[in-house]
Amino acid sequence: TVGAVARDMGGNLAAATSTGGMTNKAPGRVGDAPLIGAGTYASNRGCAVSATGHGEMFIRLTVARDIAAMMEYLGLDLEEAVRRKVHDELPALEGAGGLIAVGPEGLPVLSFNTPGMYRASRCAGESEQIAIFE
Amino acid sequence: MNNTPWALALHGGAGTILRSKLTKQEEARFREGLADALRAGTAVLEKGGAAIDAVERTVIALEENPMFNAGRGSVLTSEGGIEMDAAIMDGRNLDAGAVIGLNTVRNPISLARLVMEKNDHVVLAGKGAEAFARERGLQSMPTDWFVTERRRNQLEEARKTQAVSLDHNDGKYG
Repeated sequence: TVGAVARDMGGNLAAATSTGGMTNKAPGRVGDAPLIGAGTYASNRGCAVSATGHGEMFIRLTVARDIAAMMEYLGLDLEEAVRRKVHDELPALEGAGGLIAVGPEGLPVLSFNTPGMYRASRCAGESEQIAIFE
Repeated sequence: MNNTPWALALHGGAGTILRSKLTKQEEARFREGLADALRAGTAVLEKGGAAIDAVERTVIALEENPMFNAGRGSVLTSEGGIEMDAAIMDGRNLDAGAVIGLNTVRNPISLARLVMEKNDHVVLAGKGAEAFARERGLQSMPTDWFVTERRRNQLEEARKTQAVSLDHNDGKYG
């Protein structure tokens, strides 16, 4: 699975996710990537999220929208909302994977509960960050 | 908090990635692919372009790279087929588009965007999505174009153990 989140100079957010699914998956199986609110979500009132991992668990937890909702209704910052989802709630369902997110301000958050996630980020005036392993 | 005016992040999948299972050459190819995709997206944002354009450009770059599990280089189903999914969402207005179960569309994320912008629905699947892609002139490729030897080998390994694998497990399943 691959994905991207962005904030532009106008403060607008967007998210995109694309995938071939899982190796040896049953024909017709659909994961979280194309389900709005599970693996992909963007709202200028909250954040933009793209996820990767055990899609079934990300669907059950409506991961992407829930992170935005925690920011909107609980007033959590992006980092804390992502931490709760990726490191508390997903592991409780044995949901392995991670996500990238960006809010209306601040740096992107890249978080995962597996040994690694292929990832990269960059902000205005900053250098590229590229990493694979934890 | 850093109030940087624009920001971009991307991922190329996750899993139980072990450094010992990844050759230096493979790691270099992955890093190069991540860097290329990052530059594709930041080029849009640096010029004052829209976030929605930046995420599409970034994902297209990853779909075109056979190292990653999307577009060319997608993993295989238990029947040895290709079934690609994609979604895109615009935070300005909550517009969204998604496509499911594609097997010929070269860049599924661009079809998702077309669904978002040029279709009354949010999600199109299977034959209907493929037909919409043809109607809109999106490039199609034969199924073999998407399938790499690496993915065939991974499917064979998974079949032996009846495993369904995340993107990157022990460096075997991308």
